[in-house]
Amino acid sequence: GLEETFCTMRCTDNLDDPSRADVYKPQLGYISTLNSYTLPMLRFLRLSALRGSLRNDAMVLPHWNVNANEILYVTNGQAHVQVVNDNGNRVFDQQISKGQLLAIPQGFAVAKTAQSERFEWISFKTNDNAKINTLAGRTSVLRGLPLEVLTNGFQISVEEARRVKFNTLETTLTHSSGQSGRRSDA
Amino acid sequence: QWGNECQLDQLNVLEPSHVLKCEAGRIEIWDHHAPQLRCSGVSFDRIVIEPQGLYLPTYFNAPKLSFVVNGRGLMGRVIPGCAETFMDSAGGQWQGQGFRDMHQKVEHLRRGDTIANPAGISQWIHNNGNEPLIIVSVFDIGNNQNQLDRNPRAFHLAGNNPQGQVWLRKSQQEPQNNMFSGFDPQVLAQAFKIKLNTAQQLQNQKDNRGNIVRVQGPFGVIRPPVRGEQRQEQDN
Repeated sequence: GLEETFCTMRCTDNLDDPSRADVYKPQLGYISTLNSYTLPMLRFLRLSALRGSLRNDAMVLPHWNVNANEILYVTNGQAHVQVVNDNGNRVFDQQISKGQLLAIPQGFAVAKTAQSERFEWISFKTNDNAKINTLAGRTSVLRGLPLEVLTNGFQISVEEARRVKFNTLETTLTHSSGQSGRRSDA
Repeated sequence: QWGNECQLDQLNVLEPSHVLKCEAGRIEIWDHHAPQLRCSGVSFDRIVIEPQGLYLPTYFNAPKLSFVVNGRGLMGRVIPGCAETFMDSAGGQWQGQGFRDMHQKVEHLRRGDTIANPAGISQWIHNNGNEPLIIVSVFDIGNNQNQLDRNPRAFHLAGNNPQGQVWLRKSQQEPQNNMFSGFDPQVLAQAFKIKLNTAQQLQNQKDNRGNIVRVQGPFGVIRPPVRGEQRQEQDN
């Protein structure tokens, strides 16, 4: 039965087609992922991949890799990237450009802001079903916390905590200039 | 990394080697370099949360299994991609006047509860009882969910740890800050669409309360009543 199963298992997929994007915002860019759900062969490899393309001034909301290390390779353009370690220290704060490689360990928080018309990268992740958790945005960790945890944890008012939780409506990509998705502060 | 660590000629009783004191509790940590723990591939800690203490949201590089030794409280976890299923609004409209808050599931904790938490999932705990809430946890640092080194690593979303991660045995230990403190406040202001001074507040830079803080005022998170608890409002 190997001929009909393992031998014929699909082992290629194209991540450069915007029409199959998982996250798509015409003004900001797109993100496509490839994991063991979309390419079952990856279950054996325990690896997955993510293709990203950002337009100028677009930003990937700060996030961390829940269950994988990430190897990021820039294929086009430039971006400013900040990475924060478990000690809360900024361990990377630089512009990265085409041809450069950055390894981001599991749990470390990362934010990317495009600084060219088209910033594109490929990330390889060391888990076939790699997950991220965002720090800001509609599906972020702060959005899932009660207001009381935010007010006591950060020593801020209830109104400030509400803004922190609800002002950013996007889930993954946003404008770094801050105008997109912003709700009234009133 | 796992050379001869299980060649054990003698087993010993282990005591905590580090104590992190916080405003409303303490965290006791067993030295995971102890041969028995190295062999088992685990680390161990015990957190004591005083009444009205709040263990601020933290995630780890390894899965953990916890047991409530004493006390009672509330616990919340934030799982990526899950909806805020606990919502408090008069008309069901979250943008309306009656809206107060919405967040992910909150659970009651009591003595004997065993809690499983995967790596990378942040968790907070509040002691709403009258006695210390004591929770012991084992961290499976040898688990394949941990893709870092064989050390337990805590990532704080709020609060901090002024003593630093002393169990890592680094020659120069520095205070541990929360994950927001490493970002430029401008980046946070852009990401959250908030004012710069609020972004700086998120960094807890002038905060020395540790990772267990005392709650100011009522802790009115949305939660279902426990069995036998009186309802505050009567429906018609």
